Amino acid sequence: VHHSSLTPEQLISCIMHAEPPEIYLMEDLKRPFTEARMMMSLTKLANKELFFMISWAKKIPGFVELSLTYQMHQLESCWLDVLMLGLMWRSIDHPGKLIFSADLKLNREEGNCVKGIVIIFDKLLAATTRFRELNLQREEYVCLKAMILLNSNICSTSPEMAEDLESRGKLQLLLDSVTDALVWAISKQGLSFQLQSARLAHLLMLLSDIRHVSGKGMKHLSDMKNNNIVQVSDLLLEMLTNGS
Amino acid sequence: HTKLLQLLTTKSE
Repeated sequence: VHHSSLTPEQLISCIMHAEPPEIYLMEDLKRPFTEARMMMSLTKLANKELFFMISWAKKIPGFVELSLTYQMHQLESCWLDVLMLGLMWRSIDHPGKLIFSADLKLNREEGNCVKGIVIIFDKLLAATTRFRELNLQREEYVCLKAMILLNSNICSTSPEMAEDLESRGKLQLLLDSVTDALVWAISKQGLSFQLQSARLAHLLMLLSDIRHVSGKGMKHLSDMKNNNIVQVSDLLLEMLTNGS
Repeated sequence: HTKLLQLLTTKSE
């Protein structure tokens, strides 16, 4: 079945099936935490998640029909937003904690050992609190994550991408389908029409907060790498360099 | 782009 003929319900079901598995750091972050140890653990997790994220993107209906240039561009510009939204979702039932993985749960004070990271932790915790207040549903969460992937940074495209009208058109249609799916997921909740619109607006406005934190996170990670506090893997380095 | 391109073009599991 082609993605264009999927109902919103079927599309959400496909996106749900694309969800990556739960990840584990698989090693104890030794206490007391040091800057180098914590950064190493966080980048190790990010690297593991990136591999799963690429498989996830390929399973979003229609994504692999975009040109490879578009696929790469979308992933490079949104990867940290996607990681951060995933982190918020895992942390939603744990006020005051950031659940980086099942075996790496940190509170804001534990961020103190890494220069400049507490301000990022605070923004992540604040956005998580907002999602908790909104009682974000799993169906809404998967739609928002797919929207981040499809919506990323279209304005800064290269001439080569601007000329690829076919992929641009496909991307727009895909984004419209996922938007419809999100609207459908909200409409099932028995809210008045006015409250449905407000909820849609609240959820979408949070994406701009996530974009803002991810920009801070990219800058932070670049600084940490440039100051040789942490080494990053080939894939992470590539995403960091091409994404910023 | 080598690593990302490689991962995008390899067949999914």
